[in-house]
Amino acid sequence: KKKDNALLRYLLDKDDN
Amino acid sequence: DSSEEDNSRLSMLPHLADLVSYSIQKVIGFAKMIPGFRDLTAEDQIALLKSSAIEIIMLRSNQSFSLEDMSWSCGGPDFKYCVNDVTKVHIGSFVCESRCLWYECMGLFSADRPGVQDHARIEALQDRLCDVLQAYIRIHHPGGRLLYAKMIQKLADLRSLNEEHSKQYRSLSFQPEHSMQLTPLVLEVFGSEVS
Repeated sequence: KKKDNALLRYLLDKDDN
Repeated sequence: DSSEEDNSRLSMLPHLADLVSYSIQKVIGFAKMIPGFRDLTAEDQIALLKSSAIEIIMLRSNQSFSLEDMSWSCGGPDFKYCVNDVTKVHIGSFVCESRCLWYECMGLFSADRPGVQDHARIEALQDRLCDVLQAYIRIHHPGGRLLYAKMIQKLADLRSLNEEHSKQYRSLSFQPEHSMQLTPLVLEVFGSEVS
């Protein structure tokens, strides 16, 4: 699988607090 | 086509792209708060977000829609969109209360979206949300026995609008003079690349 959608991955991973 | 009217209609594209980009970030934050969402694989989270984000954004855009002058207010009098600006977006005046939130969740957890892998798990999450929505309607809208069915129907309407959006997005993104005005996040989320 390609590891694309980098921005989405970043926004999903980042801590929202 | 390249008529003058067409050009002026897209003059607000950079602002609209900014708005949608901002909204996508809000949708991601919203999805992350829903119990169960973060337990899905990253691939499934991405697949669900890419296919449902525009539906949630369209639902939410109704909150800034005024029936009085038939326009959306998007930050001050300079940023008003009339119906003609965004003809295909309006989906009827939704009553915005917490049932809309459940509704957005249900759209998000649709197992039949392209690229989704763990169908059973996503369906189970949606089933749970359906139960909660039905309970919510029983408590807060005791006379509204048809409300649930109507809302499910609206999910189908949102899907058609989603398809319409995809078509319009594709034709727009094929034109470099327009696609260069979109943001990287918009390009990524609405781009056809599946995770």
